[in-house]
Amino acid sequence: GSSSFNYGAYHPLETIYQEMDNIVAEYPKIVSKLQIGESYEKRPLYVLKFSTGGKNRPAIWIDAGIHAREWVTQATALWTAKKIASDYEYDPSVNSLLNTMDLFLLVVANPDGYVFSHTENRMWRKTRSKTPGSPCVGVDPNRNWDAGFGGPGASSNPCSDSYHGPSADSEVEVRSVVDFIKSHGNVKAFISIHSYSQLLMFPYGYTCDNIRDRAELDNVARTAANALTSLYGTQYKVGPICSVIYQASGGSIDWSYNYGIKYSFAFELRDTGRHGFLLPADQIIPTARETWMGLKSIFEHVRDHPY
Amino acid sequence: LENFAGDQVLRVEPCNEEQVRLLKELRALEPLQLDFWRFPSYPNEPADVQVPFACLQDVKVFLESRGIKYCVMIEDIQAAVDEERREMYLNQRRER
Repeated sequence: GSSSFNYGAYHPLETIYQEMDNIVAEYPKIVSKLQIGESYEKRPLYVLKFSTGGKNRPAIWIDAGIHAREWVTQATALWTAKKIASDYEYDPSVNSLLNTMDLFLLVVANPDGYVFSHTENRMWRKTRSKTPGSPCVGVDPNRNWDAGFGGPGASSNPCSDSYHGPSADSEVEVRSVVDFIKSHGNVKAFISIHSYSQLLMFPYGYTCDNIRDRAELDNVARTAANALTSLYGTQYKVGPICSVIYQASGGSIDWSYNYGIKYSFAFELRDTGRHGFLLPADQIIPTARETWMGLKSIFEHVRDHPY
Repeated sequence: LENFAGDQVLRVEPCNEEQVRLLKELRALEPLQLDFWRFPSYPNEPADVQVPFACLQDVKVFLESRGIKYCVMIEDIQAAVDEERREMYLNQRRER
């Protein structure tokens, strides 16, 4: 059972998927598992749904591990799943959120890349799709969304780590999420989790123009970052992608914002570079716990500001 | 398994647009097989780059000759990866 599972360690994909099943089995009233598609190499794309019932309630979407090598993100997402399930009925904030909204959590957004980073190349970032005519493999799944596709910060070279792909949504891992969000029709917040750099960002990345809701999202992000910092003192920078990190087109939260999902945010978790992607496992749980503080802060704002 | 023996991660700090441009050009040089963990963006914003051992000295000489500040962020990537793998293995044994 899940009692032997160590959330403070890195795990292969099969173990993560098994623990997702364990969480569903342990908390069947609140958690279920959906398959929203298959990866390029035919691995299932599993989403955990947290719901207290009702039909097509407004929902929050969270994904982690778009970039395969950012291992602390998949680990954080799995911890978060367990946290939400186990805190329901005990945490008033979680209760009040789930009594009005559903939550969807894609723990491993890029399973092919994740498996490859475990079995072949720890530094793998992209998907594992093959590009006709090129010896190089994979597309950057965070340059493949239909938001300024092919613009600055993405490469047309299949051998580049930021290759945008032949067309927007060409990657099945991206298209599956897009199709799910569109068919759901009532998603009110979209959060993508990456590492590293300790940032909390909102759109846009494909352009340096300000979004219409900049003031509100800036306020929400700062409040969330302060909540995150309150736990262990971890400092986060806040702002639009373009100015906080770099201009990068075809990103997930740019797409979600343009689609109409106002509360679109991206986290870059620990650290700031001492370990980078190789964050020691003993930092997984502290990272997850502080991220949870930030996520809850965003959830509360989304819950209290329906649109 | 990909072997990163001798590879290092450098933190590079361009101080002007010209240096940012040079880093972007460096990034485009495929034979070097540089892996940017953080891409070059703006002056005074750090870029982190994993440099293969084979071209490590050349890259450092290039940076120094252009006056681009850098420091070694991770001196031995393979050691860090090995340690991570070891911990995973130990944890899997404990769980079994």
